[in-house]
Order: sequence, then structure tokens, then C-alpha cells
Amino acid sequence: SMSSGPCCSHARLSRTPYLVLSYVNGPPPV
Amino acid sequence: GITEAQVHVIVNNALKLYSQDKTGMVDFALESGGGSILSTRCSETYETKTALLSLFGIPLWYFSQSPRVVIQPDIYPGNCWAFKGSQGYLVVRLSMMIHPTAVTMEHVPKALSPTGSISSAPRDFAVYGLENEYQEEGQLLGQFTYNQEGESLQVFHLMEGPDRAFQIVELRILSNWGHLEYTCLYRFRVHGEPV
Amino acid sequence: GITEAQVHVIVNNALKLYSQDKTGMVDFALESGGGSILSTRCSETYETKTALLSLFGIPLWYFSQSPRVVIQPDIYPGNCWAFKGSQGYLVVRLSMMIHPTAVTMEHVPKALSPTGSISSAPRDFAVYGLENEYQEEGQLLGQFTYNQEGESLQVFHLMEGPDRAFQIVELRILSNWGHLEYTCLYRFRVHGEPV
Repeated sequence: SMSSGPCCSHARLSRTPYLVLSYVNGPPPV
Repeated sequence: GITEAQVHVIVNNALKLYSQDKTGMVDFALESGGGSILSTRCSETYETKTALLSLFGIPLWYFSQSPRVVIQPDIYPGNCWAFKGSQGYLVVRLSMMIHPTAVTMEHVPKALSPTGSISSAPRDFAVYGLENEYQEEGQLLGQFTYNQEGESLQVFHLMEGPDRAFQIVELRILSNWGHLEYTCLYRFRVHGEPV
Repeated sequence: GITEAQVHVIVNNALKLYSQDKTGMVDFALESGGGSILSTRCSETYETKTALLSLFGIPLWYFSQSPRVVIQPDIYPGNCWAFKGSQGYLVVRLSMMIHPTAVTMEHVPKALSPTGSISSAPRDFAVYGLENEYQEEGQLLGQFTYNQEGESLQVFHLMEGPDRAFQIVELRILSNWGHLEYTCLYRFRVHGEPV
């Protein structure tokens, strides 16, 4: 069970922010 | 009849292929090798709000697998990207420009699925080559069907040619094997010859 | 001739060895088992500023593999530590004090390399045992050559002895297989007998 209060409110929970990985200067060392 | 030495050779070759990502073919979509998901060009993730991460007892956020898992090698149950319904798409930027020759579609083995079925697996799908990340309709490289009664890993060879090379590939899922809410993609690979 | 039962035994034994980290030998360098990299004692990482991580469309930082990957078991393409040029070094603190008997050097299989070659693989290398992490020149335990035409995983047995035990081992790479910019280390293991 979760305690009540604004810091634990479900309304403040959002989706996981997705870390996006993009290769901008060519391929990585392989 | 067969000798013991021949058996050892067969077994060793089989294990060698197994250790080479099971296919022995370069996967130009693999993220660690330089592939990446174009996050602006994919269906929306099916959010279930089911996996809650907490710290010190305080709920922080819900976790869902992102499309990046489709180009990562871990295919344990759950390590898939889910989109709503049975039709969706994903655009991958390969590690380099290649002449695509084949794609591999992989799903969790049915034996390991907690539900006992793989109805969330993709069924009919099409693969397109895009000139650039903004191109709406690319060149159709092939249309295939992932067989839910087949092997967990299935390789599909693309149509003869194309003469053109691509660094951007679109995977379009056209149907799944019956799951009403979502479709799961575990791993998609792109094989070919570098330009 | 060989019976079916004998074939089953061969296959099962091969799979068992494969599942035992492929060598059946303890790896005292493995990070999860207690090994660690002495980050103050290693060459500088070759920074390519190529893998950009972003959140909500905001670029955060560039990602490079750290030396820790050399003592982690994932050897998919790209999961290696790169240092500039063909000469570099790495110091590992083993999980315990051992009499080292062998080391294993592993590189991505050539079949899986997007470039089609493994010119970034180490070639000549030397292994030293250090008394403590500040010792400049340790005791040479052996000098070897990783063969780019050989198996992806190669085991090298150290010289007879030493009588001395070590918990700190230095890996010094002396040359690579031709890559002009960097050398990649996928996985290095240290085997031996605990004191």
C-alpha cells in the first residue's frame, strides 16, 4: 500500500521517459 | 555409420553457429553495433502502467519497454516492444548503408510464454527501404509471414535485388496471431552486404 | 561406428561446457564475481562522440563503453572498450588472490562484424602480475598473440609458475590487427588457483 499525499499521488506518475539513443557521428567502435 | 570424430565436428560447428548470434550473419540493425530506432517514426507504445518502479517505498514511474528493445538481443519473455492492436510500424536506421538481402524475425519461444500461446506475435509483415528518414513510402523489399508454429527465429530472404542500397528500413506489421489488445516485437534483424 | 547414446553424451557434454562460460574455468576478473577495473590504471577511452543519448528530445550526453565491459560477458558487436591506437593497457583487480595459470582473450566473431573484419582486435599482448595497484612494472606472466584467423575465444596458458600469487593483473596490448584509429577489447579473463 502507498501512503497518501501529493508526492505519492498517482496523478503525478507518468510513463517512463524513454532514453533515445542515436548515432550522430558514424558507427561506434566495433 | 558415423565416427566419434565426425560427431565432434558436427557438434562443434553447431555450437559455433549458435554462438554467432545463431545465424552467423551480421545484423546491421543491432543497436550496440550502430543501429538505432528513429523514435519519430514508430507506432505508439502500448502503455499498460503495469510495471511500477519505486525507491525507498516511493513510487516513481511506470516502466514500459521502448522500441529500442527490438534491436537488442535479449528475448526473454517480456523484453519486447508492444504497440496497440495488430498493425504498427517501426523505422530502423542501420549501422551502415547496405544492400539488404534478408531479415530475421524472432519471438519468444512458445514453450517459455507464460500464457502458453504467442498470439501477440506478428503474423504478416512487410519491409521497406527508405531513402531518408522523412520518406513516407519506401521501396517494398518483401512481404512475409511469421509462422507461429515454426521456429522461434525465422529468416526471410528479400526479393532479388534491389540494386539500391539503404540505411533506413521500415518494418510494417500488418497482422498478429490473434491478441486483441497488442502486438509484441522481440527482435528484428536486417542482413545484407555493405556498400 | 558410434551409438545414438554416445552421441547424446557428446552433445550433452558439449552443451554443458558451453553453458559453463564456454571454458569451464573460473574467471577471477569477471565483474559480477568480484573483479574490478582500476580506473586510474588504464589507457584513455577512445571517444567518438557518436552515440548520443537524449530525453524528451533534449540531448543529454554522449555514450562510450567504459573499460568495465572488458570484464563483462556480453560480447555482441560494439560491447567492447576502445582505446586510441594500437597500444594500451588495463589493470584488473581480481576477485581474490590467485596463482594465475591462464588468460582468455575474446573478440567479436568476424562473421558478426559489420565491417567484415576484426582489424580492431588486439594482436600481441602481455600479462603482468602486480603486487599492488601502484606498482609500475609487475612480473611478466606471459606474452601472447591473439590470432585473428583463429577462434573468437582463445585461451593462453601462462609460463610455468609463478610461485607468487597476485590479485592485480595488468593487460598490456602491444599491437592490433591493423585498425589505424583504435583497438577494441571485448573480454579478458584470468584463470588460476586461489591461494
